Amino acid sequence: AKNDQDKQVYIVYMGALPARVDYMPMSHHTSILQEATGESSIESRLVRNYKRSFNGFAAWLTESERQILANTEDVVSVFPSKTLKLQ
Amino acid sequence: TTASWDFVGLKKGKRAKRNPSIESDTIIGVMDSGINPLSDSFSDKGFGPPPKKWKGVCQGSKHFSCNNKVIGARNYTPRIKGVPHSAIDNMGHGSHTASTAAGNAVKDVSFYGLANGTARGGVPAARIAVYKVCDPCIKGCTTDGILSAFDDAIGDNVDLITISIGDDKGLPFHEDTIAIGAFHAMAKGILTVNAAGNSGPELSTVTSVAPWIFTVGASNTNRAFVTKAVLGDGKTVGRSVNSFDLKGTKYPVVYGKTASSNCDAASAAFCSPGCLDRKLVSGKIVLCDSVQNVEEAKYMGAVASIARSRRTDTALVFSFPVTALSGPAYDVVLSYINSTKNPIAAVLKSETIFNQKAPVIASYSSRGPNPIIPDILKPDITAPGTEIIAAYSPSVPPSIADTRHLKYSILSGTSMSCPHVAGVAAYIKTFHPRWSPSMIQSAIMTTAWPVNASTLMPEFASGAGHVNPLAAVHPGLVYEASKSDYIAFLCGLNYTGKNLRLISGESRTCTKAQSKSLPRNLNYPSMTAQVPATKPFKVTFRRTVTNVGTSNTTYKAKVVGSKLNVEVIPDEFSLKSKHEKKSFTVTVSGKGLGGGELVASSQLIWSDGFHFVRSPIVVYAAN
Repeated sequence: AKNDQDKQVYIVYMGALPARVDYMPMSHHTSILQEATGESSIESRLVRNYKRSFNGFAAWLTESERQILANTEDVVSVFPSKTLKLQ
Repeated sequence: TTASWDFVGLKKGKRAKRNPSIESDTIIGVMDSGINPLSDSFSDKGFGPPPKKWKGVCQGSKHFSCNNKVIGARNYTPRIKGVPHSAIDNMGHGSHTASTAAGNAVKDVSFYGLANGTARGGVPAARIAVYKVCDPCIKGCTTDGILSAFDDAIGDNVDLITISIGDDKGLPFHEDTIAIGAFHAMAKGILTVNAAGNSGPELSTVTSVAPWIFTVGASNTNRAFVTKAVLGDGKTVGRSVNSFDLKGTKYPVVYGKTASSNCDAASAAFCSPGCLDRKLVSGKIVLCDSVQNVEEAKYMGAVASIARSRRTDTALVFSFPVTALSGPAYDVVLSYINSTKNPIAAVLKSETIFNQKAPVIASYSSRGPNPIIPDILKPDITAPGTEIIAAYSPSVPPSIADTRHLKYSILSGTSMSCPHVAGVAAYIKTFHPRWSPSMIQSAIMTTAWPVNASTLMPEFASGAGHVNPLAAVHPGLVYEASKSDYIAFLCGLNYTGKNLRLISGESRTCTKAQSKSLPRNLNYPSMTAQVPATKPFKVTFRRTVTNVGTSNTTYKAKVVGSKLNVEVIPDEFSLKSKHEKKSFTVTVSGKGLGGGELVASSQLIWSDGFHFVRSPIVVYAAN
């Protein structure tokens, strides 16, 4: 069984960017990640932000944190990052 | 590329019509292992400043300089202690694909004198934006990095994305980051060209499955590398890229199976690591039952190797003289050494020959049918991917355990065919800058050459056929599909609510009509249906074509090569103006597949006497 403390990189996909001019994707990502992890400093968790053409982020998460995020409003899907290969 | 672009008809210089100013404003986004910025293929001699639309940056690292050819660079590979973090290509692969799509024309390129010619991209005047997502340190390319690369490439305003990357198998769209990124790219008018995969010839191995992605299989060109093995009693021909010249000297031959003192016969025959005895192989030519382990013979002091290969349609580069033989040819060598007391042989330097049978689909090229969406034919198209010489990274050896360093090297794979189609798509876009991704895809598919049916199920290997860039500039008619068409397609696949949003990125609900739409009715340039085996079937495809040719013209439908009953209604229409649309249905019926024939195909050709708009129709049995 996987230890719940085992973290892996998950892609937290949030779909299209909201059209609102005041929308700040990075602060939104930070706040939902803080909420899911219960940690105020998420620098070590956040891997990357998707903020220019669509919305989302990648972060180191445990399985239970993944589940919390998957049930969060605004989050479309949370799935593990994997390694693809050159062809 | 010293032969491949000529082979597909995109000749150099003035022999192919070009639109230089628009080509110079075209930006190809390359998602790969980075680039060697010092290569002549990427020099900016003669280039002006980046196009005004460019919104990207050069963040390749302090050791990576962009120029007016390579206008942008970003790196998404993780930082690893002790490893320089930059967009520089540590694999050679990214330089290869980038130069194939859009590298400068560089004269006198060769692999130690082999394959000499001018290396060039499909659109040599275009600009390149580098998105490094793969690195040997991470043994591949992470999907979180790939998604970031799409996020940036779309925002940077590239015209086209080429990505020679894939999974081991086709994935549902909501788990497929390339499909998700490509969907957002398509919505912004950017076509994504993707490699089909290298898991052929087994069926249903294609890994790029979404209809908004242009999926490319691999073929060979009319230039092939052969490496002769001259036996004491005659000669046989093998395959490899062997630049080592042993001057025809014959050496004693020993079989790996009999050159081991510490392995069983089977392992030794394969020259498995640790099996060969140095005393028995040193200074000799070693026969190995697999090309996988020939380096072991080199480590043990062999001068050369003759190996059995499952894939003799592709010449590989080795770090010492090797020739790879088909099973029957290898058996001839085994028979010779078993019947001779002191067998000798020579492995000659490779030569290139004219391959009259080209193009033939590469055995490694992944095949359909589409494992995720049975009624969408994949791969879409085929292009040269075998034995392609293109830019490389001098810091990376051209093969395992190699000590050579090269600016240009030879690679094979659907990775190599993918940027050929990206180059063609960019070339088409220089003539039709406002064409949508689906229009470009359609133009390339419907003008493709039919590929010789050397395989059992050719459409599952080649898609619509072999890329034909000059014809693709004037397709006559195109099959268009917009973002809303793809959403209707997803609705028909029961992607609703959150799942639909996952792909499209938008909060939409499917209408009743959308939910009832069949995947095979997506306005795709090919027509495919999976039908129950052995039972009578009748399937209908609905299509709409847009006139991009001449006004006041009449098209007639013709169905060729059919063992199926195919009815096209209407089978003739007139078009008064450009951009006018006409809809038609294609009904295919039959008494049932089976009895050894599990697939049946034909071609629908719309023609006005000048244009020939060809679509494959493929019906195949479930399971």
